[in-house]
Order: sequence, then structure tokens, then C-alpha cells
Amino acid sequence: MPHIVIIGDRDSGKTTFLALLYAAQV
Amino acid sequence: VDLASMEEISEVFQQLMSGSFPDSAAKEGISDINFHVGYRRSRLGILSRRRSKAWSPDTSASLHFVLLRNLDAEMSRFRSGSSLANVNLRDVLESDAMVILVDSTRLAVVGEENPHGTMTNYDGAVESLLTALQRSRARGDPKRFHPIFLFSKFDSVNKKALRRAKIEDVPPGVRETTLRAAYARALLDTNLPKTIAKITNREVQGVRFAPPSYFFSRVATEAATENLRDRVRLLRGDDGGWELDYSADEYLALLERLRTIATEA
Repeated sequence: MPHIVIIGDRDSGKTTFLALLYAAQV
Repeated sequence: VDLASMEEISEVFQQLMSGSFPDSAAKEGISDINFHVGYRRSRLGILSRRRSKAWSPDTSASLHFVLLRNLDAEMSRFRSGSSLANVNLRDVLESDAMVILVDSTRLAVVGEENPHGTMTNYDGAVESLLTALQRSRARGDPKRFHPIFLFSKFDSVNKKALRRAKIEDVPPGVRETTLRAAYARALLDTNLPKTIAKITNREVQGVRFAPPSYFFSRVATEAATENLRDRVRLLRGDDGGWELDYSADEYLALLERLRTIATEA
């Protein structure tokens, strides 16, 4: 399974990014 | 989303739907997550809302996302010989793609008074990580590495930074890849110069960097007041329910990009 690393500074929105990626799927 | 990760991702999604950005407890709860992406059975592809419930076979791909938190601190640990605190280093060094978040509110008006912008530390940390990744791979490794830049909070970008970079307020559409790359590079060349140099250096041995792709994230918010933090603004959807007002087109294009990377990997 391909690995995708998410990086960002503190409070740059990493978790929100994943939640929106989830939102876009459903 | 993988069943094993459903609880964590649902929690942050529900927080957004109740108007709040993820809190620290929810953030701590997620270190990696699996997604399975594919097309619904439809002739129009992933971007179409007209789709049936059935999945189209042969189009699906599984993706494993790893979150590397506090990159600066993690890279200091790594440089001093310690392993990364929260994730498996191998997952990071052997990754197929990297989503590099660029906090748009920190894009600086680079000028004489501020020659290096405000992202110098982050730029150095990303560069170190890419160097580690490059060193860990065998020379001539045929596996390509896909850098993806995601500008987060782009609705709150400093307009002066855009003027200074001589670009419009709104980025070119998701299909206009050449114009979009030029737009993004106008911001990245001054704010993340070391990272960009690393990725575009043709002489780099050990890792084949694919051309980067660029996405812009926006979530409609109510501005913070004295007592309240930024709140997520919701919209009434066609069916009368509440919906997030965010750049869904960008996220769908990104999912499509990731699915392509996965099928080539």
C-alpha cells in the first residue's frame, strides 16, 4: 500500500486536511 | 476510510460540522490513517456527483497516510540520532508521496526588511527530511517520489504577499496545471527556497522526484473575536442539511491525483 507522509508546521492544519479529505470522499 | 481509523476521523469531522477546528485531543488521536479511494460506477469519473452506489472495480486504491507532527522538533531529534517520536521512520523514508502543508497565513511579504520570510525553520526541516529520504534510498531506485504542496488556510492568505509575488487573488483552476504551478512557485520560491531547490535539482542522486503538484485549501470561517477562536461556517445544502463550505474541488482533484500515484506505485 503506498505511503503518503503529511508534514506541516504547528497548527498548519494537518488534521483538518485529513478531515476535509474524508469529507470530499463521502 | 478504513474501519480501524473510522472513529478518529469521524471525531474530527464532527468537530468541523459543529463549527470547531480539531482540538488538541482529537489531533493527538490521529497518527496514521488508511483511505481506500475509487470511483463510483459512473461514466463521468470521480468529479461527478451523478454516481451510483456501486463501486467500479479496478479503479480503487488504498492509501496509507502518516502524520509527522511538529516537524521542527522531529527533525532535531532525528539529526541528534534519535528516532522520530510518533511514527515509524521507515514509513516516512520509504514513502511514495509527501503532502507538504504550507500555512498560507505565514506566507510573508518578503522584502528588504524581511529577506528570508517567516518559514526559514520549516524550510530547513523539510529540506533535512528530503535529504534523509534521498540518503536512505539506493542509487538508481526506480521508485518515484511525488511531492505535493498543499496551501492551507488560503482564504486567509496575506493579500500583500500575493501582490508582492505579482499573482492574482484566486489561483488558476485545478485543471490548469501549468498556470497553477507558476502561481504556486511564485510563493514557494521566496518562502521555501531550500525545499524547492532540493525537489527541482536534476543532479540529485538516489531519488527520482516527480514534478510537484499544488493544491489550495479553503474553509469558510467566522473570524475570531475576543472570546472565541475562528469558527467553521456551515452552509445549507440542497437537501436542507448543513454542509461544510470548503474547497471540495481541490480535495477531489487531490484524491484523484493520489489514486493515480497509488496505481503507478
